[in-house]
Amino acid sequence: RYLKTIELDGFKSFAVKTTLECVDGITGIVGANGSGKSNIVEAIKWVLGEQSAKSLRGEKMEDVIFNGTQNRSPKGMAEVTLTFSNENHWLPLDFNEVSIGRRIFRSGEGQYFINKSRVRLKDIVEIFLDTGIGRDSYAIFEQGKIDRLLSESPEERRLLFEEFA
Amino acid sequence: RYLKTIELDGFKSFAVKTTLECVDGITGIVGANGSGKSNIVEAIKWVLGEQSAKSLRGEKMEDVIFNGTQNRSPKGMAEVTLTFSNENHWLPLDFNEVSIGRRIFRSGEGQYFINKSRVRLKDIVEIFLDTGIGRDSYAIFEQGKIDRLLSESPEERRLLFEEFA
Amino acid sequence: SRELFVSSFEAIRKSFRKIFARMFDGGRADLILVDENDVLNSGINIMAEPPGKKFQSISLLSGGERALVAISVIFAILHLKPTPFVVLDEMDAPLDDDNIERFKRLLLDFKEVSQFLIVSHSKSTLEICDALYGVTMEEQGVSKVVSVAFDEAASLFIREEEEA
Amino acid sequence: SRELFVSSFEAIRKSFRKIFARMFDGGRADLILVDENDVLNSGINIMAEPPGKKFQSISLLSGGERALVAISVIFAILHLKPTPFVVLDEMDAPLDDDNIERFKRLLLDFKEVSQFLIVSHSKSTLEICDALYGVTMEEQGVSKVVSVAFDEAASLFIREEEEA
Ligand SMILES: Nc1ncnc2c1ncn2[C@@H]1O[C@H](COP(=O)(O)OP(=O)(O)OP(=O)(O)O)[C@@H](O)[C@H]1O
Ligand SMILES: Nc1ncnc2c1ncn2[C@@H]1O[C@H](COP(=O)(O)OP(=O)(O)OP(=O)(O)O)[C@@H](O)[C@H]1O
Ligand SMILES: [Mg+2]
Ligand SMILES: [Mg+2]
Repeated sequence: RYLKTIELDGFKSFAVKTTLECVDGITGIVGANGSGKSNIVEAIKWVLGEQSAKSLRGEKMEDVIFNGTQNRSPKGMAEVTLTFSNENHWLPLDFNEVSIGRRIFRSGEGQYFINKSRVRLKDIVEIFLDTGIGRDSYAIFEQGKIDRLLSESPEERRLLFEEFA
Repeated sequence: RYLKTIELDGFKSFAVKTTLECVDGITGIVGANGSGKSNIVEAIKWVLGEQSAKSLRGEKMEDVIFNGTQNRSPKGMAEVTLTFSNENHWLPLDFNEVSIGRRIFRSGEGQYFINKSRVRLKDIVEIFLDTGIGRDSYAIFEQGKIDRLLSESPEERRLLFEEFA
Repeated sequence: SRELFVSSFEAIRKSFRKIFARMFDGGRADLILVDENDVLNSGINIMAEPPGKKFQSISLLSGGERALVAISVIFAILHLKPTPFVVLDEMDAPLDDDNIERFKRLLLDFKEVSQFLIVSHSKSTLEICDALYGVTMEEQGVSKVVSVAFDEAASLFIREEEEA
Repeated sequence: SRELFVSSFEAIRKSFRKIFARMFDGGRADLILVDENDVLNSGINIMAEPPGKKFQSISLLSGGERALVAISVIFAILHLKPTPFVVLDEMDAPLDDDNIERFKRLLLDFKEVSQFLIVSHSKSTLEICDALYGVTMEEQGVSKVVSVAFDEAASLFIREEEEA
């Protein structure tokens, strides 16, 4: 097991702090239309460094902050944390457990964290280099990606392969 | 009941002449992936006058002709016929039953028929005017149309509405 | 003409709001002219707010919610300008069981006015069909159609699995 | 460098052909360089021929066949460069029951190497999960997650229907 927990707080429809514990093998997510399943997938992309608001279905990055309901006011910040087991040192850090965190505020200002210490985006990108994970990873397949994969031009597909090769 | 039968012969995967009888109410079509269900939907669009090969997933119109399998050679022509009941004269023709037919040959040459008499495309288009049916009809919803409807620009959506209004 | 477009547009707005509220069991939706002052040329935007949620761009809606919005648009037009027959190819594919029930009820209402031809993988949707056809490729690459009874449709898949 | 790209490309071609044949129970597929003479810049085309059928552009494939091709591409890359975890959001949505079984078997093989997090509406797919989480909006517009047992997941939908 590599991914231990996913924590969402104020990220899209997750107004209240929520924690998902992933198991070894296959963790399944079910729920009604619009309940928040794809939001969890996007939270993972986002905390790993996704920079395109459009790829998260929004127009600007602040669109990921919980923007209120008829009974709750919008939040001022969105935060997601992924906690990994690092016992076999697949991440180049001297910790047995690694937490990757990201926050964004209404101002658009963002913050990144590794084990609660503030870091820069490039530090996050660096530790995931060579793991196959990271923004635009082939290991994260969003809803509707089938058409994008098959209808992109031969040149765009080349870029995907270069990233892998 | 308006639509009585759909006949396909040499249209896409329908190498052998096939007839579907539609019932009053709801006619359901089931089958495995790739069995030919969407091909039936496209046959209906096509015989009503669709001019865009791309909207039928092809590159040129001849792509709709059965192009052979490992055990069968390609056909030289594709033909689709829709037979309608016209007892309430919803189609401006003096027949109680109206058959609309279309053929295409490998040369790209096409033919249109109304009750087995050869006509031009504009005759087909004309009889369906004001019925809501015809190419690009809002009453024919292809697989994958959801994204197209919702992601088109406000201007494109305007054109759809003008056609209806 | 301007008046003709405005009255049709108003009619479809009303129809769309009604069907949306039915498909979402509440919520609000509307069709908005991009430029109110240029009615004859203005583009049209879709605004949709599921019940309890706060309006954001429809791009932020889920896969199933977008399907329901598309269904509401199409059926709003059909409500005002019914066609003799309607063909739907897997319009219910992104819907959960709950929403498929709503979609079925919509079809049952509209079938009084138009004939429907629907393609679906959902056994639940297929329950309300008056006739069922199974499309198969007994010979590889060659489609053929067989008439099936409802319980037969379920076994249609099983039979193909055994042949495969 | 040229050699590096060519060897990776050859490896993924081999992997893709193998997984495609598995997902389609036969057939042929390949990845083709648009320009063989300009390996360092050439675009890449996907060629796919389901068993018994004759190759045409992948645009002519059905919705479910396209999903299987996409699955084959992604898993071909995963086979060569496994990642610690893989996230799949409704990758099985367009698949019929038969193909969902093939997809499940693929997941069972690959889960030995990577952790999987999958979103699915298919009860069949959910059967092979080692843990299940239900996402609900008990309070409108606010998501929460509950741990569910398999038979509970089925009733999760029923319970929401009763509330609706
Ligand atoms: N910033 C935000 N604040 C509050 N709610 C949001 C925000 N962004 C998105 N949402 C809501 O999240 C919902 C979409 O959730 P999501 O896409 O995760 O659904 P889903 O469970 O994947 O559904 P489906 O099965 O239809 O794909 C939408 O209803 C949207 O209104
Ligand atoms: N000109 C042609 N000649 C022969 N076969 C063709 C031709 N055009 C398309 N096909 C075949 O028809 C099949 C697609 O059929 P169709 O799209 O109707 O499937 P479907 O039943 O809708 O499946 P799904 O459930 O996956 O949407 C493809 O496998 C394609 O190879
Ligand atoms: Mg989703
Ligand atoms: Mg189809």
